[in-house]
Amino acid sequence: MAIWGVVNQKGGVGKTTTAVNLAAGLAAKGQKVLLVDADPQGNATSGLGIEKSHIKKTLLDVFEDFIDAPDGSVIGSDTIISINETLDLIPATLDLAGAEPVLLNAVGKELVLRDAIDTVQDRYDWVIIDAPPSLGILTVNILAACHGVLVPMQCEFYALEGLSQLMKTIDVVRRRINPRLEIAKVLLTMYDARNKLTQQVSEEVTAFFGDKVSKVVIPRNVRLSEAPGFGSPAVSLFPDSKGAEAYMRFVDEVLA
Amino acid sequence: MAIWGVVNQKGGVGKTTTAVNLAAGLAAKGQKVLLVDADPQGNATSGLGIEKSHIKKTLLDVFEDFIDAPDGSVIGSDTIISINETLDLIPATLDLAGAEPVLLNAVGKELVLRDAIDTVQDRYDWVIIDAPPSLGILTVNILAACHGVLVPMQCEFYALEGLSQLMKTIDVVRRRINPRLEIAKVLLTMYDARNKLTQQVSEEVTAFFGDKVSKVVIPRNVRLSEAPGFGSPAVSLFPDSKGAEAYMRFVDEVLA
Ligand SMILES: Nc1ncnc2c1ncn2[C@@H]1O[C@H](COP(=O)(O)OP(=O)(O)OP(=O)(O)O)[C@@H](O)[C@H]1O
Ligand SMILES: Nc1ncnc2c1ncn2[C@@H]1O[C@H](COP(=O)(O)OP(=O)(O)OP(=O)(O)O)[C@@H](O)[C@H]1O
Ligand SMILES: [Mg+2]
Ligand SMILES: [Mg+2]
Repeated sequence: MAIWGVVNQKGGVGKTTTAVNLAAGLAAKGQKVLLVDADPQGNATSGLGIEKSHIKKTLLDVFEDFIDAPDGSVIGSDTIISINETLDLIPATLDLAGAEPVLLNAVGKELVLRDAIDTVQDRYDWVIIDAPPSLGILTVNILAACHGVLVPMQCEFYALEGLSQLMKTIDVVRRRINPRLEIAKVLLTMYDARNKLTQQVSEEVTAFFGDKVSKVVIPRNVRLSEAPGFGSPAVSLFPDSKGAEAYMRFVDEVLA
Repeated sequence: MAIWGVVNQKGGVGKTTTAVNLAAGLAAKGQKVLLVDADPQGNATSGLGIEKSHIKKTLLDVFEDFIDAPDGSVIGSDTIISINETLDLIPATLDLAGAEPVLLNAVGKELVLRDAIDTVQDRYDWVIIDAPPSLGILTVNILAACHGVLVPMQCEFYALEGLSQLMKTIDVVRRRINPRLEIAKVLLTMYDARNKLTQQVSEEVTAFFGDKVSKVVIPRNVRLSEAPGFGSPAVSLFPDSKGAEAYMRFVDEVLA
């Protein structure tokens, strides 16, 4: 049973694309997976084809339920959407932006998501959490709830710049709140082997993270950005595409 | 005198790249420009070659100075960095993440940046503000302070999904706080004309925004992502590159 947060405060580096395809890929291999959409943009939710207007309950409801009455609380069965036999989703909508002020005043404000996930984790082999592009209280809740952090990393200058802050935040959460927290994997995304900058940044990332860096790189591949428009992960919709193949190799590496 | 916020809560759509190259391009045309880095990632600051460890004062100091003693406050001369004769910068560092809690308790919490910019605006022809990838209090401060919003738009499904929320936020700021606020321009970024998805999304954006959409599109161009590593805008460093040329055509359109 592993809980991974897909975290990087730099915007647009492939967090959602990674969370959705990793979750769907693990599920396709027979693992029981819960994907948690913790980004108010709700991209993971629409990436799995869930129509926002049909959603009754979201992660916001989970936060509200667990803040006031922690003991004996459970995540409502109407909050977990079954995508297929081995993949469930806790969706997000824009309302989730309302979680920040609600969390900021809670006792143990960083631990609400951990408490909620504790109540369902024995039903799953994996819990994958998609984070928003920030290091605010939502992301800290994710870091406090998970065992490992999966850092999608675009090989660009601005993305490299944000790494030290991400490490600082992970360190302080590990020291004060979640001693088991570690970097599980760093995954290079939108990788263009012909591009000098890509190679320079990837060398720096490997020097910084060593063997945490996945041997699989995800190439830039248009199928990965087309799939969300059809409401299905690329690993299901375009299994023969370069992007989907790379994500399935990553799934194999993660399961090894 | 125009104040533009470069805003889009979707991550990685080219906000910073646009803010930096627009500001530098306008300055190269002789306009007196102030670039305000309002993103705690501080990418616009490093994109202009400013070493974070050398910075004494940032936008956070401006917020702190203007929250408590609004009347007669001025932005300290040590807070504004002169990049060249026609381009100034108010930098950001990670400390700016501390602005959110500080602002949330202030009276008129959305108007602090507007008050600050009011005190310097007559020195400039343009004020360009780079926003973080969120619709929190920092971005609301930007929307409250500016005349126009420049929306960089990546032609991808997830980026399209966020537009309606951005419009809602702009509407409520216009109604309640800043009646002059309007969409000044929508700029298509990382445009790949061969890509079907790009064309589909660009048609939807044009249908939604009409003539607000710039006639100039910014192509995907590696020089734009290489320039930040040298601490200089692409329009200065690689003026003959496709990306820089497109941004200079956009500058001409804006000045027309
Ligand atoms: N390997 C890839 N090849 C091509 N396009 C990709 C790839 N990975 C992601 N994309 C596209 O790039 C954009 C950014 O990816 P994504 O939205 O997954 O990033 P994110 O880190 O979740 O962004 P945010 O910071 O806004 O949450 C999306 O439009 C996505 O479809
Ligand atoms: N037209 C382009 N062609 C190629 N690369 C680009 C282009 N525009 C931006 N980039 C690169 O894409 C990445 C994302 O751009 P940028 O950081 O400007 O977006 P942003 O919206 O400011 O991101 P954030 O949401 O994190 O603030 C950066 O690494 C940048 O160098
Ligand atoms: Mg995302
Ligand atoms: Mg930016």
